Amino acid sequence: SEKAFVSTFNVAKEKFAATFGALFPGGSGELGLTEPENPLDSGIDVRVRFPGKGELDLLQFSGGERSLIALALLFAILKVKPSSFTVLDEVEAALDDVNTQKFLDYLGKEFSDRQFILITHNKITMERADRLYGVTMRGGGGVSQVVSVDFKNLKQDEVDELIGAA
Amino acid sequence: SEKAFVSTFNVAKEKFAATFGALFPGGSGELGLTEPENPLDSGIDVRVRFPGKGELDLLQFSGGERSLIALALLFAILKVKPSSFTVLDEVEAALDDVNTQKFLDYLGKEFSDRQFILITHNKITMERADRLYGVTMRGGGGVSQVVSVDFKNLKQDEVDELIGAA
Amino acid sequence: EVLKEIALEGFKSFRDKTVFKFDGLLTGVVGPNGSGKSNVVDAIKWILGDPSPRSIRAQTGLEAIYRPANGNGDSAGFASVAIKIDNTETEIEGEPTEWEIERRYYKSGESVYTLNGKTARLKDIRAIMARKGFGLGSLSVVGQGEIDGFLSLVPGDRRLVFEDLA
Amino acid sequence: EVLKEIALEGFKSFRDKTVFKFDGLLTGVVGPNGSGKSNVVDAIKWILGDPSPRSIRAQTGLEAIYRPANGNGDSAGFASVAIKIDNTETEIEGEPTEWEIERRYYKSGESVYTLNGKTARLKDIRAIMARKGFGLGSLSVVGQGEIDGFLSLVPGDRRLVFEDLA
Ligand SMILES: Nc1ncnc2c1ncn2[C@@H]1O[C@H](COP(=O)(O)OP(=O)(O)OP(=O)(O)O)[C@@H](O)[C@H]1O
Ligand SMILES: Nc1ncnc2c1ncn2[C@@H]1O[C@H](COP(=O)(O)OP(=O)(O)OP(=O)(O)O)[C@@H](O)[C@H]1O
Ligand SMILES: [Mg+2]
Ligand SMILES: [Mg+2]
Repeated sequence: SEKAFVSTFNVAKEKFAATFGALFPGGSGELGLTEPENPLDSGIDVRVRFPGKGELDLLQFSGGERSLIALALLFAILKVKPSSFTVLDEVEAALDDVNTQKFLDYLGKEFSDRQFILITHNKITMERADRLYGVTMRGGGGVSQVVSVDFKNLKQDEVDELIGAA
Repeated sequence: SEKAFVSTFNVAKEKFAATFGALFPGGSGELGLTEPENPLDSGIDVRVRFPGKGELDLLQFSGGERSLIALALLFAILKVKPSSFTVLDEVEAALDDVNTQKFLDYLGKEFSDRQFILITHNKITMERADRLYGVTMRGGGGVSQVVSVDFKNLKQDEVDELIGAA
Repeated sequence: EVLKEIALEGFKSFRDKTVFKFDGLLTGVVGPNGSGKSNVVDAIKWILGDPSPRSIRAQTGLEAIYRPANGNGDSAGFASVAIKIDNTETEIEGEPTEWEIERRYYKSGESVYTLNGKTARLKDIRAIMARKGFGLGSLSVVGQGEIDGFLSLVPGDRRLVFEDLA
Repeated sequence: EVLKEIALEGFKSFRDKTVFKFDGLLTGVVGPNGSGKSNVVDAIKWILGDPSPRSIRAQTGLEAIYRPANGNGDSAGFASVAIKIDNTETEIEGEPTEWEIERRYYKSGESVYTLNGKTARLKDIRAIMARKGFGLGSLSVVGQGEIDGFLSLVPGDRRLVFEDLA
């Protein structure tokens, strides 16, 4: 119903502003309805400003900036409707190291009671995991096998083989 | 004209098979026309097999495998119609380290007479560059500045600042 | 933690029964390109009841079943994904302390769901999952390459994300 | 090498004149998210004569011109991209040893091309570029996120790539 949608939307709007502000102090993030008088048919507008930069059309942001905006939106929505676990498949592929750290810090701090499963090639992300699984097709036969990896105690060449490292 | 198209296509077909075979010994790559009797309206079919794996529909390949197939196709086309320089923007983002090395080795070996400009966040790619430019917005004012980077002689913290590393 | 483990057998590249335990808050999954990481994500979407083969990168339901490379050996007779959900904090009298939900898809095209070993209807399974905070709608799974689409330039699409919430 | 250098001034985030020299075979460009790397790629597409604002991630031609963040200071009066092409190996008598091609776009909406300092028609410039192996069609620029689209699932799209070649 319209009432339920508007009230949920308003909560998401608040959470998005707070999430984006926490990730990028000095910046601002805002959700809006393209047709406020007709909420159930309206589109959703995303307007953000990164610190030190002007307001831009979504098209003008960089690849990494778009991923960051989408992640802030995802985090805001997860706060509105908590799911018991979340699976993210290489969502940080476009991020530089500083923003990867920022994203992981936020995730650890804000969602410390929720399970996350992160698929990744990024070594910064791997190091944060409580538990790490390596999936390989040893012997190249097209059959996936799994090994549990204790990143901290593994010898470098074992880690390399697992993560497809040179 | 139809004749020119078919003859160019056949050259590209040959180059693709050779490129894919060189990148993935034991695999095979083939280009085909979806409607061979009507070449100018036909679509192009891409069929590949990675070593040790069966033939799959394009949809079933992994993210990294799709990038590798696209890169093999790009390399094959560059051999058919050489351009004087090529710009690639984070094309290796989905690749693991082994495949990133493979892609760079092939590029260095097969196109040693051609200029490439590679935009990247990947340290393996950076190390291969003859010349490296760092683009930053120092002072956060939204204005891009460039510094030429001598990767090998730079202090670690200078490199970190440039590549947005933690 | 609510999601205790997931087991794949005969599902895509997982020929043999493979179990992932999720006993930490942040679980990482790593491995070379094409090794089967995103197939685990597909398995989670599939067990949550996602009806369309395309969302698990398959053309047909049959493509979920393990098929050997180049015909060495037999394909599996069925694809199976099972999850174990912790239910110790339930409010409902007489419920078990753990739910085990399994989805099987046979080569014949038959699809069977079981709940703690007994055949169950999808409707009943969906109700349990919704109560435990599992559900497709709650954005609990962001597949590879989907983070950028999240911000999809069409505001109307974005509204669908919010509709799930209301 | 044929492409000697590129200079950006007032183009997107490059407020001040910024020169990239390409004196090696492999040039890398690195930097944090949002710092301006892909804007350099846009500059190359723009000087090669790409007519559509969308291909440089802009809604209108005016968005190619530098605009300050939050109105601190003035926007540039024009956007300018200039490239220097080596022409020492020319077959044509009396040609200069180097071509400098510049494209300027003024706030008024006027677009001006110059060749070695003299105004020139786009048609003449295109002819010179085609002779030197510079041209949009030859797949010389693969933008960020475009590598996956290269394999776009519709075979008809793929044919367009080949048509450029014939
Ligand atoms: N029905 C099936 N039977 C056997 N193997 C399959 C089946 N469906 C998919 N595969 C295999 O799964 C592989 C893709 O795996 P997946 O997408 O999980 O890789 P990934 O680990 O995510 O790689 P990346 O790091 O490149 O994203 C395919 O190459 C194919 O070999
Ligand atoms: N007309 C303009 N005037 C000023 N700045 C602009 C203009 N157009 C774009 N920008 C700036 O350019 C930035 C995007 O830069 P770009 O896409 O080149 O980043 P990038 O270095 O490729 O980052 P990533 O690593 O995330 O891909 C925007 O955030 C915006 O600040
Ligand atoms: Mg994957
Ligand atoms: Mg970029």
